[in-house]
Amino acid sequence: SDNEESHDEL
Amino acid sequence: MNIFRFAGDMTHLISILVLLLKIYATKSCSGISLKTQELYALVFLTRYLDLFTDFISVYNTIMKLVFIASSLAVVCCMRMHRVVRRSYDKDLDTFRHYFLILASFVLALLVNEKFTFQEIFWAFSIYLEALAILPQLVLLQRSGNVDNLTGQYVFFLGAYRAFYILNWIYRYFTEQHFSRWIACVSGLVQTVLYADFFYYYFISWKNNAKMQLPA
Repeated sequence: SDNEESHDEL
Repeated sequence: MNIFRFAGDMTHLISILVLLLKIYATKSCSGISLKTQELYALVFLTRYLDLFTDFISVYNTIMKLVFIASSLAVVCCMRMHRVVRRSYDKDLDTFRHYFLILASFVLALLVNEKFTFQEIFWAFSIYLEALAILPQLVLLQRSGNVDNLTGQYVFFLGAYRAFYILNWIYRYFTEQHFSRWIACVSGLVQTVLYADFFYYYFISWKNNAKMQLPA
C-alpha cells in the first residue's frame, strides 16, 4: 500500500 | 472529511461523555474495566505522537487533545478518586491486558506502513484499539448485569468503529490512492468483537428489559 504522508483520521 | 467519519468521531465522543457522566453522576465506576481505560489512554498517546508535528486541521487537533485528556482523566479518576476507586470491581477486572500490549507491539513491528518510530507506534495503537475492549467485555460477562450507562458506553464505543468502516468504504470508492488496510482490517476485527454485545444489547432493548449477558 502506498505510504500516506500523515494519518488524517483520528 | 465525510459524514461517516464525522458521525464516527461524534459517536466516539458521545461514548466518552457517557462514561464520564456515569462516573461523575453516580460517583461509581462499577462495571467499568480500568484495564480497558488504561489501554485506551495508551492507544491515544501512541497514535497522536504527531500531535505537535503534523497539523491536519483545528478539528483534528482539538479532537486528539479531547481524547487524550478524557482517557487520562478517567484512568486518574478510577485510580485516585477516593470515592470512585472504592467501587472498582478489582477482583472481576483480572484480564491480563499486558499480553494485549505485547501482542499488538510485536504485530506492529511486523506489519506497519513504514518501519519508522512513528509508524510502528501508529500501527501499534491501531491493533491495540481493536483489542482494548476485551477486558471490558470480560468484566461485563462476569458481572452479568449491565447498568444502562455502561451499556450505552460500550454500545457507542462499538458503533463508532462501525461508522469508520463505512468511512473507509466511502473513501475507497471516492479517492484514487486510498489504501488503509491496517486500519480497515483492524477496525473490522474491533467491530466484530462487539458483535455479541450488540446482539444482547439489541435483545434487551427490544424486550425493554435490563440487559443480561449470559454468565
